[in-house]
Amino acid sequence: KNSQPLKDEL
Amino acid sequence: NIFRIAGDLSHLVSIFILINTINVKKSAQGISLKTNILYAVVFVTRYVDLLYSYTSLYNTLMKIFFISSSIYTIVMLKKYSKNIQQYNDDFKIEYLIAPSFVLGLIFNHGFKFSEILWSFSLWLESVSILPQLFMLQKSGESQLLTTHYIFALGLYRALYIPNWIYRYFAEGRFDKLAITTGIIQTLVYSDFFYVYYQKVIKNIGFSLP
Repeated sequence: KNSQPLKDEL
Repeated sequence: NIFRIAGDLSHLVSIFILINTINVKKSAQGISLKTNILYAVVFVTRYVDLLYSYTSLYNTLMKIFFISSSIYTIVMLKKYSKNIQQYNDDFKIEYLIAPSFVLGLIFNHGFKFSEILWSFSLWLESVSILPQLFMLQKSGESQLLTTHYIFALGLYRALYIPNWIYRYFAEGRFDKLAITTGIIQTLVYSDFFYVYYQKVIKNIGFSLP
């Protein structure tokens, strides 16, 4: 699974 | 997805309730200046990426709104809190800021200044409401609008949890750091949510034990 940070969130 | 939109709307609603309450009453009574200072720190440290990355117009506008409204709130609260004789806003926020920074140093997506700031902002956000809850508890009771504001603010991060579950299945993405801090934040609110449900939803005044 892709554990990239969810930086598109607020 | 619906959970994220609902969460963001809830966040917007909480800010509108807060600013409206302060402006109508011309008072900071019952509202923690310290919590709002912490939120301003959270938004500024998390949204520094405005300067070097672009996600969407929605994202950019919301970030600018959250930073500017939090600073505006501080200015208004400072102006009105002077007139209050007994202002129970005495939570030691250094006890929240310092551990959040240490946790940001330990848990991050890479040992870079921007990543440490981002992680710090997540940890700090998870506990930023504490001065406000502490104040509410001390004063014993509160204006209905203040409790609606705290509820909407708590609901925003709580709604992000189903959003993360959705994104895990729909996009195969998950961010342990955001999810952990989001769950902590919701747990911090859990007692408040319970009291809110008991008193407000069931429509019998509001007071914390």
